[in-house]
Amino acid sequence: AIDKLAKKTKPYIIAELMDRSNKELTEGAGANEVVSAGFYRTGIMLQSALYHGMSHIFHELLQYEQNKTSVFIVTEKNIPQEFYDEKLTFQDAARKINEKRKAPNPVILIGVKRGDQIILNPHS
Amino acid sequence: FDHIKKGDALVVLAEKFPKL
Repeated sequence: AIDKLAKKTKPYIIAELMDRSNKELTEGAGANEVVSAGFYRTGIMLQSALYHGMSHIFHELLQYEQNKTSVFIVTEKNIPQEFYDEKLTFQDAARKINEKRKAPNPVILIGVKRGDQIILNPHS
Repeated sequence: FDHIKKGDALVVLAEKFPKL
């Protein structure tokens, strides 16, 4: 229905599900991404019970304000070609980014997105 | 994970969209 209403703009559709087990069905119906508040709630409560203070980290990351640290996905067009040409490992890439770290907008590498998959802190 | 390949994107923490 959303696609039909906005044929020209091709909106990127985020759907919320109560039960994540229906994720594939929802994606099949046209959702680009699926979120589930219940799944996140349980995960944050569990993590915070195990590692006290963890809920504050998620809270910080979910705030969308100026001068707040957020997660960004930097795509190929904004990454220096040398990262690909030199076949950098994750560790090499993190080192390079750390060397360029500047006070106005310090950057920390936390993962790689390959296709639809996000790999945080990948092993070699 | 071996190395960064063509098409890979990087996931980072920053205050603004970064220039790498």
